[in-house]
Amino acid sequence: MPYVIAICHQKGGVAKTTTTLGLGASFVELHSETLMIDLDPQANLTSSVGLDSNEMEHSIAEALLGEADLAAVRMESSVPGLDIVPSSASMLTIGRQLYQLPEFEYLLRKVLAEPAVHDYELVLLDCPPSVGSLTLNALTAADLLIIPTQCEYFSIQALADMFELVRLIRDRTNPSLMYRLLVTMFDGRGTFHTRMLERMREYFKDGLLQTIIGFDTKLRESQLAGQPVTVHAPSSRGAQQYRQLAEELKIHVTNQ
Amino acid sequence: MPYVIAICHQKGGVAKTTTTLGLGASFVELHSETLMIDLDPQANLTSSVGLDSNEMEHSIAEALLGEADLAAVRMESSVPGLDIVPSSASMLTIGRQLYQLPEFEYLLRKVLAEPAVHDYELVLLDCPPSVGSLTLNALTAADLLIIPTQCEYFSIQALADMFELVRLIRDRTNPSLMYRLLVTMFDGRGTFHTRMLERMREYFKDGLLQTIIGFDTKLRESQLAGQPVTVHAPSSRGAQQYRQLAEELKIHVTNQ
Ligand SMILES: Nc1ncnc2c1ncn2[C@@H]1O[C@H](COP(=O)(O)OP(=O)(O)OP(=O)(O)O)[C@@H](O)[C@H]1O
Ligand SMILES: Nc1ncnc2c1ncn2[C@@H]1O[C@H](COP(=O)(O)OP(=O)(O)OP(=O)(O)O)[C@@H](O)[C@H]1O
Ligand SMILES: [Mg+2]
Ligand SMILES: [Mg+2]
Repeated sequence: MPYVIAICHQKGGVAKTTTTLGLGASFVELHSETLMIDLDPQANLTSSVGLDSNEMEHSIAEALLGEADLAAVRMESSVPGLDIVPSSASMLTIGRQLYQLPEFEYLLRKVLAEPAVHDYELVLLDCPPSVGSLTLNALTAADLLIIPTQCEYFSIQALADMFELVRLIRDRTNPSLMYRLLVTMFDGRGTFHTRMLERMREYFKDGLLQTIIGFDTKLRESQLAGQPVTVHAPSSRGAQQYRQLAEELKIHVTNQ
Repeated sequence: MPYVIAICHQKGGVAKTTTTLGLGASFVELHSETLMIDLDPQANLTSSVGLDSNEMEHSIAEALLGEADLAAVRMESSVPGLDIVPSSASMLTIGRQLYQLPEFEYLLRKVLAEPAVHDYELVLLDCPPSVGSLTLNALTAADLLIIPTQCEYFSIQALADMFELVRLIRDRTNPSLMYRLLVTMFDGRGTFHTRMLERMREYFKDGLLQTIIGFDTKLRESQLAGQPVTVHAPSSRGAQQYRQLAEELKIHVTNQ
């Protein structure tokens, strides 16, 4: 069974998608076969590896509804060892459809128990900015939840809701769910982020990952180029920091 | 009847909430009584005026379900002439509940036809980062849709979905819906945003509002302080730019 990491935060624009690809591409450099699943109807992860979601025949929606198995919906990305289940137009209505199904929260976990998934050491789940049925599926299937957080008021305030959600998931569908906070888009100009980070460190202590992802325009450019930052700008700060994050998390992935 | 502006974009973190409050506070300085409605379960708009969403008795949810009228759910903010309908925990389930109701898209428009709303010249709707029933209500009730957009790949790519949504809304529930794009969080460092902005200007022409909102840390600080930027840092760039935006839009609001 691969190790499953969900990358979720209800707050929008905190670098969930950027982190999913940065981490996926870095784990592949550490020789861990990795599968990324795009759970967002916006399909940003899909386009960040150069695919056009309007042309995708399948998405995870077909696998969740039992219409196709995982082997039929996964695809290779431009990076060897890094596969993806893309998002497509069928993802727009799946959110509401899932609620009608019995025990809908377990559908993704069931899909990840299929034989085709054993090819991978790691599965990464990119979540939309909401707490709908797809996010509930991701948290039920995950071993670890990474909550990307900017050092800004709304993003930090939203953590209370995320912790509440973790409590709910642990009670109902996934008792062993672990979580960690990841500081993203850290802006060293001025003192605003530095001050917020100090408060976060005091308050969250070990809940906060050591690695901090700084602001790096190369991350924005790599998305336009449809490549991971480790390929588009291998010696950039963003690439180095996501590699460092993979090193920090490696102990979880290989020890399970 | 007041003029209704919806501030929506499925992409997360593009400054929808920041724009709603920046605009609301600026219109009040132009002596337009303004009502803001927080349609996001995250309740960022509610907290940006110093209110605690956990303590709110009501939200727009009660008005949409017909359990309370608008006069009972609106509140004064700390800024005279700027009222708010806050978000609260009841907003978490309203998204799914609305889909069960006949002609659910028109519920907000019906609420805004109540006598209490005639006190206002302007109503601003802050939308969540999704295309659910609350966003459909906002677009059905709006005279103008403002789409805040960063000069970044995912945010611009998401515009195609937003334009498709506008077409759908015009066909089905609101034939006269107008829209404009607003560039937010513009980062003058480096050339990335400048190059993207040039493409946007060529492509969208008059669809793009003249006013551009630059990156300004005073906007982040004002949210922590629970005050609009026009009050927290009245001479900041962010405050000036949102005032400029209100001036640019004033012609729509007063002419209707
Ligand atoms: N470290 C960084 N430095 C600079 N820009 C960044 C960084 N991380 C992310 N970005 C940019 O910030 C924007 C938001 O990132 P991203 O889309 O990954 O966030 P998200 O949480 O997935 O958003 P959504 O809530 O819409 O899913 C993107 O335009 C991305 O290019
Ligand atoms: N012009 C700006 N300069 C600097 N920071 C900004 C600016 N506009 C917004 N921000 C910051 O960027 C973050 C995102 O803004 P905001 O929360 O308003 O976006 P949103 O689109 O409402 O997000 P969501 O999709 O979660 O509703 C916030 O932390 C805010 O403080
Ligand atoms: Mg994303
Ligand atoms: Mg918002």
